[in-house]
Amino acid sequence: TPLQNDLHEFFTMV
Amino acid sequence: MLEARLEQSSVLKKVVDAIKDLVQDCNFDCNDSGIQLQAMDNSHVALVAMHLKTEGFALYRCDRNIALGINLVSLQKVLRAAQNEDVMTLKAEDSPDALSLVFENSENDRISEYDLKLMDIDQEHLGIPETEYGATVKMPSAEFQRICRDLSLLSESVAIEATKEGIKFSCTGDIGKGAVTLRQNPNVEKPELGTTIELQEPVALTFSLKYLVNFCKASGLSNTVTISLSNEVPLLIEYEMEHGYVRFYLAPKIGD
Repeated sequence: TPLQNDLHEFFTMV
Repeated sequence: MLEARLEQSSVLKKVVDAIKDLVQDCNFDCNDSGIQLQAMDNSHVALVAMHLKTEGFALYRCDRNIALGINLVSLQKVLRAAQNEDVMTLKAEDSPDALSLVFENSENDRISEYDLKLMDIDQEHLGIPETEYGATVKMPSAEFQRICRDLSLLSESVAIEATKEGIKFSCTGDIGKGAVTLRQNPNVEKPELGTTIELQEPVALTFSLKYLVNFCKASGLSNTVTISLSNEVPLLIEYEMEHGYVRFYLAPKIGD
């Protein structure tokens, strides 16, 4: 099964 | 203070139904543009963004920004007391510890009044960059739901490929494999039944079907769904309402 990315890798905290 | 009236309770009922399995506690941010929500699931893989715009309310008044910290399971219990056709009025003070909900039937001879306790939720807010997507697909929401459900019976993951041939959903599991390809097929008379594909560049990504099936619970909000894809960025799935939207973002999976 492929590994799952985390949204924090794409979107920055504001 | 906040005072917001919806002509039909079903709007909020459907929104809550659509997101309650993804997030548990979240802030409903009320300001002069309407009611907004942004929340990630516990595993930080999926994000939901919702906006009910002021134009969608029969009456809307919000003097200052108010965050309503709501447990969605609790809200759903209260909303169960509202009939779909009831007029719903939401009221809250400026620093509220409760949200007041009033449901009135169209005959105007029943008034139901509920208070929902609010909570302090310290929620992180993510900035979502404007993205030019490589592929944008608009299709009937019921068809997307069917494809996700069917493939989820075979596998945990789905590969989505957008090419000039169309958009292909495929998966491989223990019992076998499956694939559904949709070709562009605009419906002139009933655009909501057609499929349109805008392709800037070919896209190939893999996603968790569990989340996609979950997003499809929003299908009742709109006859159509828009799926936006770019290589190596989160997928965007949008259910557009007459005066607002529910958007889901899902992080892609990475190679075997």
